[in-house]
Amino acid sequence: IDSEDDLLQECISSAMPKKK
Amino acid sequence: PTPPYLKWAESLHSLLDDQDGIHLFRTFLKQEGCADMLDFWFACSGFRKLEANEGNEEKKVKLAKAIYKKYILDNNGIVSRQIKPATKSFIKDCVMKLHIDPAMFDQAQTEIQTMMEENTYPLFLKSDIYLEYT
Repeated sequence: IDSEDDLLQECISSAMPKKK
Repeated sequence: PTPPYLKWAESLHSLLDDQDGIHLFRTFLKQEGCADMLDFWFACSGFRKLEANEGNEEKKVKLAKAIYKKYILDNNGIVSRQIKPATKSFIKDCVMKLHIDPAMFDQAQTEIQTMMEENTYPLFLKSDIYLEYT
C-alpha cells in the first residue's frame, strides 16, 4: 500500500511546475 | 511586473503553473473537502509524462492501477462523482485488460478540469483565503 502511495505522490510531484 | 497572485486570477492554468498558487488553491480545496480533485489532475498529467521514458511498462501498469483504485473505483469519492460513467468504465476496461495508454486518463482529467474551471476555481478567487493572500 505504501509503495502505491509513494508512486502516486512521485507521479503528482513530477507534474508540478518547478520553482522559478 | 504583474504580481503572481494577479496572474492566478487570469485562468486556472496560470494558477496551476505556479507553485505558490497550487499550494494556496490546494489549501482552499482541502477546506472544501475536495483536494483529491487537484491531486487527480496532477496525477493524470504525471502519468501522461511517463510515456517519454521507455522500459517502465511495469511502473506504468502499477501507477494506472493506483490512480484507478484511489480516485475512480470508489463511486462515492469526490473525483469519481464528477466523472461520467462512460469515462469510468473506459478506464476500468483499460486497467482490467492491461491496455495501458498514456492518454487513458485524458478524458477524466478534462472532466475534472471543467468542474474546477466552472466551480471551485471561481469560488477560490472569491474566497477569504485568496483575498487575504492578496
